[in-house]
Amino acid sequence: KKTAFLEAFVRVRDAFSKTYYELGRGEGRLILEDPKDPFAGGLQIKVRPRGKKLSRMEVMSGGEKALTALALIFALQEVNPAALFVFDEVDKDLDGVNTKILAEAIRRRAEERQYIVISHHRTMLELSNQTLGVTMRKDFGSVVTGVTVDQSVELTTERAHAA
Amino acid sequence: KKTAFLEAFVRVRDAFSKTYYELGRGEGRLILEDPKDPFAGGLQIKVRPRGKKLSRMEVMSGGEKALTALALIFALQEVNPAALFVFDEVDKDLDGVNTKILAEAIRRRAEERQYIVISHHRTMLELSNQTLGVTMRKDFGSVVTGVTVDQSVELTTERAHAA
Amino acid sequence: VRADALVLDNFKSFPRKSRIPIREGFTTISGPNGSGKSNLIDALQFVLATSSSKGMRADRLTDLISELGNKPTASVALEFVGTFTDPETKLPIERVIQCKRSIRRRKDKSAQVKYHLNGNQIRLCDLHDVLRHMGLPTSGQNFVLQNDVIRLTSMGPVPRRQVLDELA
Amino acid sequence: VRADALVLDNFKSFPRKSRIPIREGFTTISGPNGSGKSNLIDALQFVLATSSSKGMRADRLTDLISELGNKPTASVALEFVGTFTDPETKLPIERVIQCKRSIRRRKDKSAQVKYHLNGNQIRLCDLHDVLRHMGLPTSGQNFVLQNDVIRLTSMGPVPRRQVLDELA
Ligand SMILES: Nc1ncnc2c1ncn2[C@@H]1O[C@H](COP(=O)(O)OP(=O)(O)OP(=O)(O)O)[C@@H](O)[C@H]1O
Ligand SMILES: Nc1ncnc2c1ncn2[C@@H]1O[C@H](COP(=O)(O)OP(=O)(O)OP(=O)(O)O)[C@@H](O)[C@H]1O
Ligand SMILES: [Mg+2]
Ligand SMILES: [Mg+2]
Repeated sequence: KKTAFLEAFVRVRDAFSKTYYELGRGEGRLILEDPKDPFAGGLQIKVRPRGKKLSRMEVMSGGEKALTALALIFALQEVNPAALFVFDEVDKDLDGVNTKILAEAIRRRAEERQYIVISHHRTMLELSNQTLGVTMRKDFGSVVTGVTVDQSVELTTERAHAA
Repeated sequence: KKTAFLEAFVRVRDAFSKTYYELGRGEGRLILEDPKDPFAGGLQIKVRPRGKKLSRMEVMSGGEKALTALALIFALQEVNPAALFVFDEVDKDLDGVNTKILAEAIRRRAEERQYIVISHHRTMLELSNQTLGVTMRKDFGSVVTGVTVDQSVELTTERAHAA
Repeated sequence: VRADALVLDNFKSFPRKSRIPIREGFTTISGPNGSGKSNLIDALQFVLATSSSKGMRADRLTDLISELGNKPTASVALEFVGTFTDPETKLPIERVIQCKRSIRRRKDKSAQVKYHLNGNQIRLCDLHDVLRHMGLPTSGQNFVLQNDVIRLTSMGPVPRRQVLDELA
Repeated sequence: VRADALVLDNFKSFPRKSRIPIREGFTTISGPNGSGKSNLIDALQFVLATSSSKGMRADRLTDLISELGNKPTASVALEFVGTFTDPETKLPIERVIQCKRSIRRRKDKSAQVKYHLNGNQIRLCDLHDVLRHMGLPTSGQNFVLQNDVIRLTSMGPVPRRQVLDELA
């Protein structure tokens, strides 16, 4: 059990350094509090956002923390791959620049797997391969309208509220 | 103590119905689980978003819950007024339409008090009286640039990341 | 193998039968607050059986049956497209596979749940075998739900390590 | 009475003395992730003494001293503008009042904290008296910090009632 955990930890740790660098050109490190007996301690995350000094998760800003968490999620997905991944408004703490970086990272991964991402950010919609619009019609319930961004179809329902 | 609590409760309950209606034309009710001995129970929130049936906080969507919480915050502020209020990214669960409704509610209240609101949503910036831009300059630290929206000054730093 | 369409029938805020195409690559879903976006993710978790009713924001499974419809049943089907080798001609052929999960509210308010694979009833453990075999998610780890990112950022070191335990 | 300017000196990510005007009405603050927006709110909470160090995302008060500067002190001042009646002429005059809170890291790493009102040192309870008298916040209730909305929506009924207890 311990050996299996350490093996998985090493793979996630190495993947995390790469995904953290991919999402912001910074340095990210996962550190076990007790490497000899991992189950006795926790997992520390130490990162150095580009241009800043090393810091723990607690001192960072809302957006910096979210980006760190997303790097960890991508690292876990790389170690335990599947054919389909789903994200529900994971970009809401991010500014426009970081949303674009995240959207590009998803787009690269979507060449091999399917990603379904719910978002209100226009940047995220524009970088996807296709967008589904959902609206609620009184007494009818939810209705899905299909629309494909690639042909830069004017997303009337999207534009109105994705501002 | 109990009388003072019940008095405050009645004022917040009445204010909440008004603020919930203001933010979405729905019906909102605060209900004490144990009206005879309020400290023995909790506080239930039952709302009917416009065009939907009555529901508890738990079943609602992320945005609907956020709007309900904001109505409660406004009700608390009305019962306990002060000269200055601060909001840090309270609009991040909201779509474009609800962000505009919230921005207008803040703008109305800002005629008598000062509101300082941190936001990434362009709609919120455009409806404010003035916007302060903050950027981080390497080795310099944070720098604030003043800018006034009312004269529709093109906010270069804002536009770039408020998308 | 890849997902090809999700078909909801009287599930949560979708009372009418709705067939939603899932294309290859990167799909975004957008729409106003409360319009039913997260309910589509709940539908995916329901048919893949990767979440409890609480994870789908319902107290009981029967709460997933739409209150906007007027029947005591709901179902979600997921259609996949996979390339298999035909046993006779040995050539690769594309086949559509459908798995479906349906639920009925009985008179005593309890839930009757059934699973079907291409029309034949199967057990949950058979469904998970098939899904695992096709590389599809059988645990909730591939779903990052609304507010999960904030939860992950505010976890202490020990719960954070426990996220890795599931991997081992 | 209304706030007129916030002056930070070597506080968190603001190593240089920065004077930030606060106008009447509705002010928005915007900028990239990690640029220092929430640090401005921490500065407001610091000078009004409405939050613990943890509420300002610092383990100890001395963590609020900027690591980008090279001095062991930090301070935040808040300037108000209020209309008062002049005791002699009985006419309303506008006066600027400044309250300031400063902190010094001692050799033994402990924190020395001082409060000043218009240049004269005062105690914390005097500061809160003055603020209450001017209708300014003296508790954290007027600050809705990042993620507070989500916390409020996921509270159970009893903690939600406790929010009202503070009002009574
Ligand atoms: N069994 C049900 N029958 C009918 N409607 C339901 C049922 N369960 C949930 N709903 C409705 O679904 C709505 C929530 O939908 P959902 O959570 O998918 O919204 P969303 O599009 O994700 O919104 P947001 O952008 O705010 O997250 C609620 O308003 C609720 O009334
Ligand atoms: N004592 C300190 N000295 C120097 N920098 C500090 C200090 N304390 C915090 N910081 C820096 O301040 C930054 C966080 O700033 P802040 O939380 O205000 O960002 P923000 O603009 O609110 O971003 P977001 O949009 O992501 O919420 C961190 O990157 C951190 O390194
Ligand atoms: Mg949702
Ligand atoms: Mg912030």
